[in-house]
Amino acid sequence: APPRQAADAQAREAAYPELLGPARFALEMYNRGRAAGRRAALGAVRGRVRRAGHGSLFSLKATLEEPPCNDPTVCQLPVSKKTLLCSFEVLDELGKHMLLRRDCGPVDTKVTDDRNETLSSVLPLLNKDPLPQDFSVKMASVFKEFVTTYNRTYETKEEAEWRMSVFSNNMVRAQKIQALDRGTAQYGITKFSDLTEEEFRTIYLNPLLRENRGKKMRLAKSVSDH
Amino acid sequence: APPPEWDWRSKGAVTKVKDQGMCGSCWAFSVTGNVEGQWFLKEGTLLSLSEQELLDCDKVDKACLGGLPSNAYTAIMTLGGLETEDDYSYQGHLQACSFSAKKARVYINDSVELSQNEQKLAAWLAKKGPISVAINAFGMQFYRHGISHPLRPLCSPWLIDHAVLLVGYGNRSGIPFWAIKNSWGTDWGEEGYYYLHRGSGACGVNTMASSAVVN
Repeated sequence: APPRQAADAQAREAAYPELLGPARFALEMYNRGRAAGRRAALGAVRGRVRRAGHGSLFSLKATLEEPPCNDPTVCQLPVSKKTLLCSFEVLDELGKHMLLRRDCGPVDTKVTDDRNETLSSVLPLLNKDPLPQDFSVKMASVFKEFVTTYNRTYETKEEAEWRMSVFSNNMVRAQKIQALDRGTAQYGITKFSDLTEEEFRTIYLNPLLRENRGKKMRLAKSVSDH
Repeated sequence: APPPEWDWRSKGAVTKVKDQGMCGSCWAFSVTGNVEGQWFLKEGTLLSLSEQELLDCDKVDKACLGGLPSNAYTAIMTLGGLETEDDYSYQGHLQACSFSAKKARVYINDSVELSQNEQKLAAWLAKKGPISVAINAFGMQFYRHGISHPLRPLCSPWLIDHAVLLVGYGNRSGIPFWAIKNSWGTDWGEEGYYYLHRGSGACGVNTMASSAVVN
């Protein structure tokens, strides 16, 4: 292909104004469901963009400023203001945004994607260059199948869009877990695939177990001791 | 040494997979599953027991916000036993306690903590019945089938957040596994079951093993 086209197929540094739209959308998704005083603010943004289907795929690196938390009903211990380093993948297709990936961590411990080549190599949906045509169409049809299979109903169009971006993000998370598993397990779409990690933990898991302050039980004799 | 494989499901000691719904009550399902097995081994009858009784009447634990098996065993002894699922059916949220000692169908006399040695756990399971354990649920949100064996740092034994029931063990294509009964319904995992690598302390499976005792 002539150099220009090949160049387009590769990611290129995106100008700041170009990044603002996708970055603001990613921030909106990040803050979703949070009370006004609890929302993170956007700090620095840089990123790359490449052509994807009928639109563009933005790979953003952004810092988010989390507000301090002194409300014990929200955070068990007071938390001072903290800065997060986030990686977002935002697909901008025909003016519609979709958050495909969100990976945030404290600035000091965040492993940048560049060093996580092994991971990015297993995310075929997002790493074919150029992205498969109509990526979001594909994702939409997979999500539709999920909704049918698990009989999901969402109250509003916004909720359905939000759940689809969560679903899409979870597809990527499942692929990462798959890549790092040393057994024969298969990970992918389950009935929990439209829940964020926080929702899943809050609803279905039981962190009390790690405190394990329960009554001390006597130790059973080993069977061979009998 | 324990038998090379064991499965209490094929011996009638395990009730059907249940569904805790949108409630963090895994601790209650893990304990009732263990007591069901202990009662079966002692009395020869398999009864499906009530988790709702533990949610409503175990005042030490926190119903849908979580609990500890060790507290639940104590609550069962204090209350005077467990009613059946039919008599005290699962609602998936906290209600006023309506336990009736007259309706209790099983009792326990004690509870024990088991070895953290997986070889000894397998031997104990094969002899004494299904075991209540607690694990780190890393990756289970997206688990579909096969033997899970996450990297240790990703599935730290220090971040335990789910209680389940060991019902058997064996090898698949040479990979040792624990057969684990979960409480997320049969439309999750392998018809409600989770298979976890055995012998490497995967996800802390060996750290909180316990059982009720029925004399």
